[in-house]
Amino acid sequence: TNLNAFDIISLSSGFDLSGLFVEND
Amino acid sequence: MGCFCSKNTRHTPGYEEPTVLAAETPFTVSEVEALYELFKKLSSSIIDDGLIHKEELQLALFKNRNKRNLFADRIFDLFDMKCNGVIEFGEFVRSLGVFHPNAPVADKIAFAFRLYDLRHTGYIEREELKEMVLAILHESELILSDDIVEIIVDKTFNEADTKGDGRIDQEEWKEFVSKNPSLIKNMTLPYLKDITIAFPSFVVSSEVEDSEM
Repeated sequence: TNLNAFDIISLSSGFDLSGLFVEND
Repeated sequence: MGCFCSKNTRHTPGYEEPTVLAAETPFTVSEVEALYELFKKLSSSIIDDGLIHKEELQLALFKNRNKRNLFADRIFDLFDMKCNGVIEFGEFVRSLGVFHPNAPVADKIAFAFRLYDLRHTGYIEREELKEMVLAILHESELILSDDIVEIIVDKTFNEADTKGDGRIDQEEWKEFVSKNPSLIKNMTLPYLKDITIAFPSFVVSSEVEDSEM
């Protein structure tokens, strides 16, 4: 695979800020 | 002389004028105002003090205030520019600005470097990289042998650490990202472009029209 460690890390849900824009009700 | 205080407008601690924030970020004034509505919502979800606490960020990201995640913690720490344990409005807008599609790529590269510099040494150390790989494996409930993890980390370090001193500095990081642009893909949030259209529920009537700026 050509994936490097940073590519793997960047898949973390912790980086997905789209949750900020979703209603929390 | 003196400060101007509107009777009808009570702002949160750390509030900054949208015109100031718009001048420093890729956002327009009305987009900053829309972000303020979002900020107020996030910053009152658990503790109604107009500041975003770590638990409130976790609640927003994961719909669970107790879910711990190494990378969400790093995001919080970088947003919390004053390092006082909370995110103020100005910090929120300036940090989100880096994730704007129109933000300078150099800013995104620098922000990502700081995210991965877990111990604030000015370098991405090999042990930090391994710790982050183990964290994403744990998050994903994937099990890889320690040998495989070592191989992944070694391979990446061999490519990125061109000076061969066992750590990745900012110059090496920029070079590595230029060869692997996917590495900063998560530094762009398409939602932030035209946020007033994407999230009309956050839009309030603007006191200052952008066209007047």
